[in-house]
Amino acid sequence: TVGAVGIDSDGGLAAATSTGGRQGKLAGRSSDTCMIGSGTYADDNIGAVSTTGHGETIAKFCLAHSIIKAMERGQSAEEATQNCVELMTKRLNNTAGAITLSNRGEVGVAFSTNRMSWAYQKGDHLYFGIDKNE
Amino acid sequence: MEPVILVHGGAGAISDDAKAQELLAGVKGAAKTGYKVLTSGGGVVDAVEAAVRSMEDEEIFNAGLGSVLNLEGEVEMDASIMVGSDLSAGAVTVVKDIKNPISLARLVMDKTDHVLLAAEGAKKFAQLHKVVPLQPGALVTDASKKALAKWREKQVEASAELG
Repeated sequence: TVGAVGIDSDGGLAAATSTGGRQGKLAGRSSDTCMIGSGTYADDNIGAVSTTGHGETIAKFCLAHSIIKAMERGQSAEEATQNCVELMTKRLNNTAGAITLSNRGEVGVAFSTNRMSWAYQKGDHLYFGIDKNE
Repeated sequence: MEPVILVHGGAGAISDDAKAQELLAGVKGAAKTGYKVLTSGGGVVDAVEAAVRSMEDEEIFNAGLGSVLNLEGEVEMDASIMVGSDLSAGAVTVVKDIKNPISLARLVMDKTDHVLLAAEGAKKFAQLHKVVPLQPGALVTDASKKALAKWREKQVEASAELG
């Protein structure tokens, strides 16, 4: 799975996610990635999210929308992403990752898997990582 | 507001360090691609679409070219896109032989009042909008075939363990 979230100079937000699915899936299996609110969400009033990981779990937990609602309750992009990924993993015992932008341009990156590749550009700077705490 | 483009290349075990480096190179390139669109007059939707397209086109990512295979050895893909200003959204699911599913999802958003199109209907819709499907199997790679074979072996071993 791959994804992107963006914010423009007027604070306009968008999110996009695309996937080939899971190894060994049945023909016809649909994943969280095509489900608005699980794989992808964007609302200029709050933020934008793209998720990845165990698709059936993300779908049942509505992970992208959970992160949006956590930010709506006042959590930062980083806190909301970390807390919701952890909560989902604890509740359903499968792992995932997510990237988030708040409507103030704050960045959130979290994953309960072993690794997740990510990168963002802000001005002339490019930030990136794949291991925990990068 | 300072524009930002943030991308991910997928979460998982990723135990192979060489693959990890390739993934990092790919996400850095995607972030730059999206940021360039955003800062040269494109909209934020164009920017996230461009960033995802660049990763769909790279075999190392599980999307577009190089997607994992289903049990029948085929590539079936999902994608979705959403705009924060008016909550408009578009998505496709179980699509085959489409080079960039994220652009097809965007067409669903821009050209229909649906949110999600599936399988054969999505493919017909693509052709209606001049998105020419690839030859069947064009998105299957040697790496994805090997990965499925390895997965099958593990299943056999696991069931053998159960005795």
